Amino acid sequence: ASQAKVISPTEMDEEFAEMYLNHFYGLTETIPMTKMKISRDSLKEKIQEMQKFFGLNVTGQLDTSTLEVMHKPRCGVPDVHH
Amino acid sequence: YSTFQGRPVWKKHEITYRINNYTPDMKKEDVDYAIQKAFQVWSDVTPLKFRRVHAGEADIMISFANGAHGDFNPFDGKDGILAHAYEPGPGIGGDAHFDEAETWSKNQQGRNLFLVAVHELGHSLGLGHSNDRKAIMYPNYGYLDPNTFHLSSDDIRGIQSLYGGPEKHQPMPNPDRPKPAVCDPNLSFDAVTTLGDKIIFFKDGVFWWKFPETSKTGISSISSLWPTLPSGIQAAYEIEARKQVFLFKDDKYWLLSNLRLQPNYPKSIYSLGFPKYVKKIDGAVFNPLLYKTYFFVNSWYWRYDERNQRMDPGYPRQITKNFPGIGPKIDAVFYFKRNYYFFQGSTQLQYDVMLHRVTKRLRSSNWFGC
Repeated sequence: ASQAKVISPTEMDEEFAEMYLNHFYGLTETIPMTKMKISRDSLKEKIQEMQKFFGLNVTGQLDTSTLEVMHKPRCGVPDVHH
Repeated sequence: YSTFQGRPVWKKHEITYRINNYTPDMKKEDVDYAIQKAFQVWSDVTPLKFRRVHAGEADIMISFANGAHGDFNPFDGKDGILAHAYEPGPGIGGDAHFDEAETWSKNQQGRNLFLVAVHELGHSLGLGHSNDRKAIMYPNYGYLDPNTFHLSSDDIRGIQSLYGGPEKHQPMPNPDRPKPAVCDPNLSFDAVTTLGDKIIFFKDGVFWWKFPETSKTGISSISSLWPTLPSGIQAAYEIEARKQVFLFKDDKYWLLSNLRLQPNYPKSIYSLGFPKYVKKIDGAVFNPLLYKTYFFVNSWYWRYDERNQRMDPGYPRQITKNFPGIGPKIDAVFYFKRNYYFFQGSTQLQYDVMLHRVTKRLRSSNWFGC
C-alpha cells in the first residue's frame, strides 16, 4: 500500500466512510440497538477490518489510501457476511 | 475466496437464466454474447450447464435497473456500486442486477459488461468476495483486462469447493451441439494455422491442437483460453518470426501474441485494404519465404505485403488460375515446410510452393492419424 498520508477527514469523508462501512462491513449491524450512536471504537474496528481486507496499512484511521479504495467503483455485495 | 454464510449452492447442475431487459449502451446481441460468455467462464470449470430461457421464471434473472428497483439495495447512480447479485436460492436468489446509470460496453470503454457479469454470476453461484486482487471475485472494478482475462486459481478453487470440477469428458461449449469427432470422415475445418510448435484446427467453439511430428493431440474450447474471442473463427495465419497469430471472423480480426489476445483488437479487415464487398475471409496463409500473406475470399485471393503493411497492387486474382488444382473456393489453409495445405470440405491438398502444384491429395483429418 502506498504510504498513506494521515489527513483530518472532512465531515463528508466521514459520512461517506460510515455509509461504506455500514453497507459492506455491517457497521451498524454489530452495534446494540440501544446505542445507535456509532462509537469511535466500532468505527475504528470496521475501518481496520476493511483495511485488512484490501491489504492496506491497518491503521483504523481514514487515511488517503483508505478513502481512495472506498471511492473505487465496485460490486454492491458486502465484503463480509454477518 | 469466500462463500456466503451457510454455503448456499444450487442443488442441480442445469441452471436456467433469463435476460429480462437491455441497456441502451450496447447492441442486444452484444449484451447476449457478453452474458453467454460470462456463464461459459464458470461452466468451463464446473459440471454446471446454463440454459437460457426467454419467458417465465429462471433461476438467475438478469436485469438493468436505476436507483431503487424493488429490492432493498437501491443503486447509487454513476460509479460507486456497479452491480450486485444474490446468493443461490428461490425467488430473488441468484438474480443479478446491473446499474443502468453506468456506461456498459463490450470493450475497455466505460464498464466492461462481460467482466462485471462474470463477477456477479460468481455471487449467483454462491461465491463471496475474495481479497485476491487477481481474482474476478475481488470486489473492486478496474484491475483486470477483458482481453487477457481468465479465472484466477483462487476463483477456480472457490467455485470448485462448491460444485467440483467439470465432468470427465472434455468441456462442451454448446450442449445442444455435441462436439464433432476429429476422425469423422465428413469433418471440415473452419480455419487452420501453425501456432509455435503446434498446428491448430478450428471448428465451431473448439480447436484441436497437434504436434506435427508426434501423434499427441488435444482439444480445447476457444472460450476457455480466450473468453472474449467468438466461436466460428473463419481464417487464421501465423507470422512465426514475430510470434503473431492473426484470427479472422466476418469483418474483424484479432491478434494473439504469445497466446494472449492483444489489446486494441478486434480491428476491421478493411484497414488491411479489402474492398467493402468482402464480408469475410475463407482462408489466410503467410509465406515466410516471400514475407507475404495470401487471403482467400470465395474464388478470389489477395496478397498482403507484411513488410510494407499494405495490399499488393493487381489483386484480387482468381484462385484456380494461379493455384493450379486448388479451388475454386477453400475452407482453410496453412503453411508448413515449404507446402501450403489447402482444406476443401473433407479433402486436403498439399501444394508445393516451389513447384507451384498439388503434390498430394489427403483427407482433412489426415493429421490425426485417422
